[in-house]
Amino acid sequence: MNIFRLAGDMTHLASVLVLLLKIHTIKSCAGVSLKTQELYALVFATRYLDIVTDFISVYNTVMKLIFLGSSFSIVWYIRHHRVVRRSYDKDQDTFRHYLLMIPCMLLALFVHEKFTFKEVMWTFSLYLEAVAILPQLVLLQRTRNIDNLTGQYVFLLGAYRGLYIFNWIYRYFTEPHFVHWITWIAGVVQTLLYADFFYYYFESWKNNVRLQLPA
Amino acid sequence: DEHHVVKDEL
Repeated sequence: MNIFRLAGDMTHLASVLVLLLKIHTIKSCAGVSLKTQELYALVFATRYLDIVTDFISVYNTVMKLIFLGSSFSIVWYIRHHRVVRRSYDKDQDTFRHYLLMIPCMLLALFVHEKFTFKEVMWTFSLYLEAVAILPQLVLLQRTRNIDNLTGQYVFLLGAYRGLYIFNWIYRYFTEPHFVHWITWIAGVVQTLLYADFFYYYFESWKNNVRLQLPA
Repeated sequence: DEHHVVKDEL
């Protein structure tokens, strides 16, 4: 475990906590894409299949349980909580996210490390996570005023995989083992998808104005 | 083996 990896996991944890905080305390999911939350729940469900078979460390298992639990509870809140679901903007959150799942599954069936169920599911989760933010970014472009918590959530979510890239570079130079190239590519694509958001987020922070993405 | 791909990340 290196500092980049720990920073990445803590940033990811912070993003989840910010979103849970927003939804649980102010009972609102305005500006939050349910589609992205559903995609992330699927990402964790398909990536952490080994949670019962391969024990790596207490930290690893605890973090997996947190990410699984939080992503599914956020989906539940937005779908079923009697107050929260009223603030869900389903007319704006219209990205057809199954059009993301199908290509990712097809790609995982053709491009993977080993053709086993677990390995294909794991590869699918990497490809899916790379594009999972798209419904949320589309929704932000339609949502005129993005509230701070939602902006912080997306920023932290994008930053975590960026920190993982530094972790992969560090491990490449310091460890005999290596991270599979599929992980590298999916992680870089994922981080690049946030590039324009990061730009506008930084601009709004620098000029101390409300975050707005161009339509 | 040397070329062992790690799967210890989240």
